Amino acid sequence: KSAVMYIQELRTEPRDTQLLSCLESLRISLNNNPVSWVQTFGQEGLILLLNFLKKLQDEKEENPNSGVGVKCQHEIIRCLKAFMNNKYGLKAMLASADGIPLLVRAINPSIPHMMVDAVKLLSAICILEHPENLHERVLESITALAEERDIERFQPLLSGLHKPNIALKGGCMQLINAVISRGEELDFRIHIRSELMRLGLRELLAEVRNIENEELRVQLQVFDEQAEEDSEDL
Amino acid sequence: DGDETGIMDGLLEALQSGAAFKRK
Repeated sequence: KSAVMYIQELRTEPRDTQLLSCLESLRISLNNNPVSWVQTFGQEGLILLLNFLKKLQDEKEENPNSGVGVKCQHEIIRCLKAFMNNKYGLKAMLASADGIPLLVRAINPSIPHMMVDAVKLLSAICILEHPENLHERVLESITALAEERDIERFQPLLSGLHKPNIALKGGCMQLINAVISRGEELDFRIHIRSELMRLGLRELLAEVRNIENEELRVQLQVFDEQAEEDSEDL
Repeated sequence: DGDETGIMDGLLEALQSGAAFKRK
């Protein structure tokens, strides 16, 4: 199918299994076609994907048992990753006001597999070389959503670390490391760490350190090394 | 220039290996 055909199909507002199968096939196309194909899918395609994601996230809050809705949300996150895997798509995503906030809304510990992909994409955005400090934009979105929900801003990440899913634990630590490491000011980095510790990260880390997993080990080492360097500087 | 591909893959790999966190 051409990029235009996907746009036309998404415009018809498919639902449930029809939407899911369209998204699965779109993800494969986004991954396997040249950048020119992604460019044709373009901003219009991106806006359609983001609108679907927003609608599904709203529906999910009302009806948390919709299994297909959850699968569709996850598939959109995967499509966004494929879309952003080139300069054109990445630029379009960052230019969109809704892109980062919707990825932040996908930090949902009750959907662990999707949350892994969301935290990883946000980590990647944080460390991008960009004139605007993107880790600040990510952190602002995390803060704004937490204010809206009246919870501590890092609570969803701590809840993710509590889940048995090891990839999710690694992803949460990766996002924590990405946000902290991009902070230019020592005060900022120390503040974020102490906010996390106050929320219970210290106790959680004691448990997580016992898990044998290479990905997790790398992230814990990064966290410890950076904390140590900062405490020496202080 | 919108032709550069594999950007996300590269960033995700650098994050996972820890290379992205090496202080300059």
